[in-house]
Amino acid sequence: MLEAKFEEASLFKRIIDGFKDCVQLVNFQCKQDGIIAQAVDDSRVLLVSLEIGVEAFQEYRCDHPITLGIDLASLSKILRCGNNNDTLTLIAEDTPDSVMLLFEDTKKDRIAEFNLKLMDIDADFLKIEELVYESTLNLPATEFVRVVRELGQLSDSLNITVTKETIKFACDGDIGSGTIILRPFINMENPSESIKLEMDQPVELTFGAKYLADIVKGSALSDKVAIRLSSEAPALFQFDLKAGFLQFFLAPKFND
Amino acid sequence: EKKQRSIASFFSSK
Repeated sequence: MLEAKFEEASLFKRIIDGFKDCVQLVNFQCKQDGIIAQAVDDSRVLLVSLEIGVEAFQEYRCDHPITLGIDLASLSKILRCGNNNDTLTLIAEDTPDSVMLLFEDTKKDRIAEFNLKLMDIDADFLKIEELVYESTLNLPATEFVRVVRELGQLSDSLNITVTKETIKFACDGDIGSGTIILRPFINMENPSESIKLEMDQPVELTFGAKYLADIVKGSALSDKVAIRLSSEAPALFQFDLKAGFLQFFLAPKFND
Repeated sequence: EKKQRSIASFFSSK
């Protein structure tokens, strides 16, 4: 039996909005210590990994591991039926063929109950080794969204170069080129505007701009993004939750 | 022109 109650339905809505555009069929594995999900996009270039810890819920109970095979497009239709500040409870039996979404508006004493049919999704679960990254940067999600949006107009590839004190985003496409250079800085008044850089090794990687355009949707979850880079390795883009995270692992392009 | 690698080439299935 699973009973997972979000204090606000908006949290689960934002989590799903963060990755519903790049993957559609997802197995949510519900365990005693929370819910995890992993999926690879159709082009098999981008891996999405989600963890929602027990502390993210107002109430959480999961007696036995339960897998919920969900079509995110269908789930989104039901999530639009709840008000952001309703409570939302996910309820499922031990070997479920559907999951109930219960929205409660405590003020108006209004209750809405939906059942989403589950799917049998055959997806291999990739083992994500803990990589030692050569460079880690933390920056405001809005800055990352802006860089991806502006440079993504000019080219289908975006190059990221990290050196001692600078982070350079660059692109060079048919209509022109662009370069945006950011430097670490601490904003004392507004720490979330700070940019932090830990560079053990300089790194230069090239990524498909269309995948970055999907990744930036994770900014619905957090005002900061961590980007971890290593040569010849997938980049990790991480948006943290109060208890958990939404991670995107993106395979780089490489010289033939 | 750079070639796109797949994510599966980096992570093994469990």
